Amino acid sequence: MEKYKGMTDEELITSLKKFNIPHGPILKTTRKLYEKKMYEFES
Amino acid sequence: TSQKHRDFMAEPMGDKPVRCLAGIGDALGKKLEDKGFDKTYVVLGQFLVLKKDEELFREWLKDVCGANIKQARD
Amino acid sequence: TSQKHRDFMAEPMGDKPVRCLAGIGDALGKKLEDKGFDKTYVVLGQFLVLKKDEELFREWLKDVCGANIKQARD
Repeated sequence: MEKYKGMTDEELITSLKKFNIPHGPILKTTRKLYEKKMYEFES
Repeated sequence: TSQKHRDFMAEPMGDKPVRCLAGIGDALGKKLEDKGFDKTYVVLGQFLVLKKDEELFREWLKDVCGANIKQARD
Repeated sequence: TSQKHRDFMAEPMGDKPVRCLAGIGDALGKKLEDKGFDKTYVVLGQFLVLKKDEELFREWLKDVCGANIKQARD
């Protein structure tokens, strides 16, 4: 999870796009969910 | 759906407090209010920025105020 | 208001793309889409999460896609 916490919003959204994970904007109130989604997807 | 939800849906949400939402009682309502989600329209906003993804929205609700599965689904 | 805005307001926003918003042309639309704001309802969500604060919303629009004052107001 640490890996995603350190990412910028742009990096996180690029990763979501790369793996075709449906997503909305990275906001204060959504970021944690998408970090978790990336982590679950990769693990 | 519950009577609370039917009451909520019976008129425009306007400026209703978050505790008017089905599944959100005083305890969860307080936690949501403390995080800035004091009105039902702010919670709607969160649902929309999550692109109306119900699973993600339920997960957010669990994270933000500890809602259980039934409360989140309501 | 502009014809574009009147057209937009003439029917439910449904799943309309963000470029349907008055003030948002191709250039600003592309920047918003790249950041996940590809539909008008997602932008509405952001407005609601900002508690319908118009000034804050215009500020956000300037930051997220470089909208100028007129575009943000539209």
